[in-house]
Amino acid sequence: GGQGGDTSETGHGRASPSPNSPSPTSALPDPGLAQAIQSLLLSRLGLQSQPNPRPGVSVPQYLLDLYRFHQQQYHLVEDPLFRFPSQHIEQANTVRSFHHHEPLGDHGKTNDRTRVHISFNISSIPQDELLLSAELRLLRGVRASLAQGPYRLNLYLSKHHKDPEPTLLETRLLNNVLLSHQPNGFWEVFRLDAEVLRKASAGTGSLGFLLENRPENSTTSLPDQSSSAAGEDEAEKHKERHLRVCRSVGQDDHSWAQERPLLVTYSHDGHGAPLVKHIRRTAGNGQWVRGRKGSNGKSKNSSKSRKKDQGWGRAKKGGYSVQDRDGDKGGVNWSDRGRVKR
Amino acid sequence: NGGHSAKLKRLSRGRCRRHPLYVDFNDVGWHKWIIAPSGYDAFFCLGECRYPLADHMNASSHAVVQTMVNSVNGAVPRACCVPTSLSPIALLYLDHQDRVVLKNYQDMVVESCGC
Repeated sequence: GGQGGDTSETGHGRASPSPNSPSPTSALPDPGLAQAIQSLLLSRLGLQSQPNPRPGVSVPQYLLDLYRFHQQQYHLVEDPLFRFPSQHIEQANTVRSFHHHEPLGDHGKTNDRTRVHISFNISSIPQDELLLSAELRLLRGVRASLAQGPYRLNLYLSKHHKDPEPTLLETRLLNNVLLSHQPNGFWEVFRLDAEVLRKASAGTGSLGFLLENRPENSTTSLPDQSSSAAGEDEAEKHKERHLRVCRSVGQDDHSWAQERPLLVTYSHDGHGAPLVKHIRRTAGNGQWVRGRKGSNGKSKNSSKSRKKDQGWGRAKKGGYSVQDRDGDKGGVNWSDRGRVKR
Repeated sequence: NGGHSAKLKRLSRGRCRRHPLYVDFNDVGWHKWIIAPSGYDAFFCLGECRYPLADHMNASSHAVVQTMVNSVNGAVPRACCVPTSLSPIALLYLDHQDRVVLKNYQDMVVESCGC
């Protein structure tokens, strides 16, 4: 079927056969040919066969927001703190998301309640796809108490939960200032180096992380596991503020899928342009503008794009805007005041 | 001169240009694994490349030569009406392991046609 007004020859947008062409019934290819055409197209899309997902698979909100932002459907972006990952997407044309592997029983759990090991299976990334960067996204305490003080999160690269020498990737001091404005939690995002990930996952296709969560006044360090008891009591007392790495009792699949740790990889398969090719950034005001310009500088946007732009204009009046946040390139700030769900 | 105008209009209508074509993933059963979009405007090129080739028909120099030869020798076909500019679309889909992927696919939308 077709859309748009340019239907003079095609009749309401649906392509009609020319007088010399065979009838629609006889034009249908035989099933074998149709299958061959479909296989050819799938291979061009980088798929060996048509995926057959199980029903009811939950889509991470971050991926949905990313898609909607990319499609300029800004009013549909649900996370008010969503930031377009322009620094990752400038080079990448593929974004893949991975949920962590949930071990059965107590396997993978440590006695130390301040530490947890999570792993991701990234073996499904095709060999010919170049991993450019990645992010580990962790949701912070939905039920965090504002009275609790700051605490420190140490992120280690760890082969397994009993790895004696995990590699420290990042240490971050976390407080509850942002949480006070975000009743649904706050995503902590850890940028991961692609080279490190490639080396870590080589062979097994598995990536493991050790998360250590301690009160800021605790002096316990990871290698000395026998001396961690002091920090444990403190952490146990404040366990409600932990990162969402374990499923709550009775929590349904859908809500857990929106809260569990998410590994996002940014890669390029060697074909085509990156995801942000058509998004350019104006100098000075930091706003993102989409659309190509001709040599005379006038926008060549279609009428449909113009309608979107008009919608964007209304969205700005609604109280939120696309602009730099913290001076970071490509950061997006959705103003807290007056955000209107349209 | 209504007759002349109608003839010109009819001739112009048959010229090579872009036509609407909406691809609905539901129609081909791909909605099971493509989360978004549900379909997209792909467009297609159709029409004749006959003399004279106007500027807006994006004719290549070869197309001009081929059209000229066609005018003196009918055995040589006219130039074809083909996409001269294509753009990508982003697909959000589930892969074989039920993982969500966002990918930019090149050359999926016809932006302009020419001879």
